[in-house]
Amino acid sequence: PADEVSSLWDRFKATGEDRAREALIIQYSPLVKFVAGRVGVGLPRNVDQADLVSYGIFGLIDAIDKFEPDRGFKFETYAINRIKGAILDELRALDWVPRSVRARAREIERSLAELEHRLQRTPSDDELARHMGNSVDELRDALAEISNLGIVALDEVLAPDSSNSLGDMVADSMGAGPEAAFQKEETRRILADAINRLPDRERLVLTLYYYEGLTLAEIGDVLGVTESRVCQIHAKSVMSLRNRMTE
Amino acid sequence: GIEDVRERRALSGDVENELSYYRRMLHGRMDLIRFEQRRRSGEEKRSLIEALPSILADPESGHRSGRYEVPDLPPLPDVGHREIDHILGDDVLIRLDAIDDAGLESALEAIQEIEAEISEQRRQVQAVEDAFVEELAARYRVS
Ligand SMILES: Nc1nc2c(ncn2[C@@H]2O[C@@H]3COP(=O)(O)O[C@H]4[C@@H](O)[C@H](n5cnc6c(=O)[nH]c(N)nc65)O[C@@H]4COP(=O)(O)O[C@H]3[C@H]2O)c(=O)[nH]1
Ligand SMILES: Nc1nc2c(ncn2[C@@H]2O[C@@H]3COP(=O)(O)O[C@H]4[C@@H](O)[C@H](n5cnc6c(=O)[nH]c(N)nc65)O[C@@H]4COP(=O)(O)O[C@H]3[C@H]2O)c(=O)[nH]1
Repeated sequence: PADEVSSLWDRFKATGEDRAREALIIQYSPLVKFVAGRVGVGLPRNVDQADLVSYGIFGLIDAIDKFEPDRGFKFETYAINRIKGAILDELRALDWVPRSVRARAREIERSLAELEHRLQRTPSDDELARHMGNSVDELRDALAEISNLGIVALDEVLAPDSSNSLGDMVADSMGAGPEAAFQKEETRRILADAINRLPDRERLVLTLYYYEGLTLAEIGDVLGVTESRVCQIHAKSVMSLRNRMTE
Repeated sequence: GIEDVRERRALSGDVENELSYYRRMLHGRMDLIRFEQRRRSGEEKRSLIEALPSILADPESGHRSGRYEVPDLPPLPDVGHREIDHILGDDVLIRLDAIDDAGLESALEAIQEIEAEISEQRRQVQAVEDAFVEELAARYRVS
């Protein structure tokens, strides 16, 4: 039975025939279900699960066209990366982050950068809000709105030109990423250093989420705050990190 | 100490990851076969390849577990001899036109049977992993 699949590969690579390609797509399409389920962490309502899957299928087709069966590598390993890359690329190309939220995020980032430069430490929510001429509640609402967009959106808003997800980079810097090989040693060191300079609670949220792998609810339980508050702290820490990475 | 808990959690996490991977692959195959059955009965007008996104997507209402997850593959055998390897490597999906209705139905039943087992094991391993995570969380908790 497994020979049927390998002879299908031979046939496709020899003839490039559409029907063989289609059969391969269908055979391996559950891989897209697997990847789309993991990558779509906390995406908001206006991003359709079915859309994620269709972006992923483009990545799968790309992988099928480019894969060389006799190289001795497993197709699944090769395909997973292309599928994930296709989904992230497509998400970034979409203009699905509301303009107002994007502008708000830029504004908070800028104020964070100004204050961090002046104070030589991360400002408290109170200091940040005052600097922006807002109440703390207004600031936290804005952070909540940004974090409601989900982790991928934080990437999209904060690091649209990076080919790695910020989450993967943070996890990698803590020695817990999916592949420790993808990040330049220099980048990893800068990021690790930036994480260490965050205030205790910010650093704890990142550690618990990316390194210890707790759920947002569990982190809230540890800190004695709501899950929504955890998201706000996470959004602010990521913004602060991004400032330090780009200064 | 905490390092020991972390290590045991990582081991159970690896098992959970492997079970989750095979489970999702089985779900995909199951739903593809079911679609083909509906297509043959006239219930579905689209072709399989057209309907791929709607077949494979999870329901919108699905509530997330709120954990940071990556699509990491478990180690895959070069040539697998377990039942799961036979099922995932068989030619049902690549020779769909050549398989009659009875063949489709029996393929589906075989998948459903192994999926039930794997989902059950997954639930148990998740409970084990969650217990270790709770232990880790307790070490951090500010009382
Ligand atoms: N957020 C989240 N919730 C989870 C997860 N795993 C399980 N659950 C929840 O636990 C319920 C039971 O899961 P199960 O025993 O594996 O039993 C599942 C499983 O055996 C199967 N199933 C789940 N998804 C699919 C699918 O996409 N295709 C097919 N063919 N079967 C599926 O159907 C049963 C019922 O599924 P549901 O109604 O969705 O109900 C699921 C779902 O609400 C997870 O990783 N994340
Ligand atoms: N220790 C532990 N680990 C857990 C638990 N629930 C899920 N996980 C792990 O966490 C991953 C992400 O879960 P999710 O965010 O709910 O994200 C899930 C969820 O959105 C969806 N999904 C999976 N199974 C079901 C299901 O039966 N029903 C529904 N509605 N959605 C599901 O697919 C996504 C990816 O699923 P997976 O690849 O299986 O990957 C899952 C699984 O490996 C748990 O209670 N304890």
